[in-house]
Amino acid sequence: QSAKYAAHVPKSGVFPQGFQVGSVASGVKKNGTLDLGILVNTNKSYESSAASVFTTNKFKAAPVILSQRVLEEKKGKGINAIVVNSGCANSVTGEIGLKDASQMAKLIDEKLGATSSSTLIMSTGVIGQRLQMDKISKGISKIFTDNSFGSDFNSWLNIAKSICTTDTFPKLVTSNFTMNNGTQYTLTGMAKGAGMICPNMA
Amino acid sequence: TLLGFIVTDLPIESQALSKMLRYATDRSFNCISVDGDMSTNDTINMIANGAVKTDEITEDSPEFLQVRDQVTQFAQKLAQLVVRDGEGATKFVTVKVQNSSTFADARTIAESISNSMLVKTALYGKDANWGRILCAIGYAKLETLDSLQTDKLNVSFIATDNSEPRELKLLVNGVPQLNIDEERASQILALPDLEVLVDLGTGNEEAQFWTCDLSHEYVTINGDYRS
Repeated sequence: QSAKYAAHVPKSGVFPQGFQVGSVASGVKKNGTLDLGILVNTNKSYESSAASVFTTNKFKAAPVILSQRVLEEKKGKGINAIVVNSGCANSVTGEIGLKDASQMAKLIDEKLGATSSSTLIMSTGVIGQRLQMDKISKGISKIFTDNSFGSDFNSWLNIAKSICTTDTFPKLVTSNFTMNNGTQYTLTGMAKGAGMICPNMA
Repeated sequence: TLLGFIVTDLPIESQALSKMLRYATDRSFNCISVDGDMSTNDTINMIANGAVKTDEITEDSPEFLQVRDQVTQFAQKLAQLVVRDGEGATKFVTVKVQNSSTFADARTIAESISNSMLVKTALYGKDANWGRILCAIGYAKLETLDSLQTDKLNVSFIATDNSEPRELKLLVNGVPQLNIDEERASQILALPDLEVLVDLGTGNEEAQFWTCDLSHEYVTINGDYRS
């Protein structure tokens, strides 16, 4: 495992302008490791665009349903935050799960002063259990209250760690590109996944 | 569950961004398999915040295809990391299907091989069991058999460490190579990275899937996940 970590986890990186990330150990995960992360767009000079692909599994988890609704309502414009949690998938949790996912997004929208839904949600972990919203709410508040947001390498690495479940290393990739017209830009991505992996997203 | 996001500081119009992400996903995250299971939560989000001062990229922009292809390559890197960290995985395996009459058929065959539990256990056991690969090709859920003609089918293992011979042919134009160099086969299958190459010989399209082996450790992890 340590060899995989050394081989695949970067030690530094350059990240896109206008994004900040924060993470915290909310206590949902039993081992006290990072399990909640928030990405926010801080650039105000352009109304952001967003797109997503989602599982085609007939049983879609609450965060999937909620995020689809937000994207449709906003027509892919003005999405300024993503919240992720690990330890509980908030899946097959019915109306209560939808309410919890909605509350997660609302807490962030309020902190960002958004007048309409502007947050996408992702959850991973055990299926069929309710989110511990007391811990999630406190965790979200803590990230904002402590101003845990940063745009440095460690902040990005930590948010990548915050969505890990059985992963043995966080998956963080960042690259600079130059377009034919000379414009330089950056892509940064993170992912998690180790099992239940054969996606067919649309 | 697969979760992830990609963010960029380019300004990209939302419909163009959606097309880019779908194209990239169909060639990256939708082309990986650890265990063949699909989650209720799989999601990839992408946000473009336009912090870089340049013209907004639309589907008609001259830069659209270039950025789309860069996003695709980037997404492939990220997707491959997920496979490398597959639960209990000891090998990273690229399944390449080339010279197919359609991309869809190439992808379907690559997926069928990548999801075969018997292929994956053979890879773990360093067993050059090409018969299982052929079996998985044969039951791939193709809509027609236009891409699959048995007398044009070639299957090989490819070494990825620059050792020679790089290619070990297992099936040539539908004929099994009965005198396979078992020692070379064992050497290739002992590599942590290797490639299974399938040449259908029926067209010009190709697709790749990335998979891993299936080990005892996978059972250990997943026999005790919820509790």
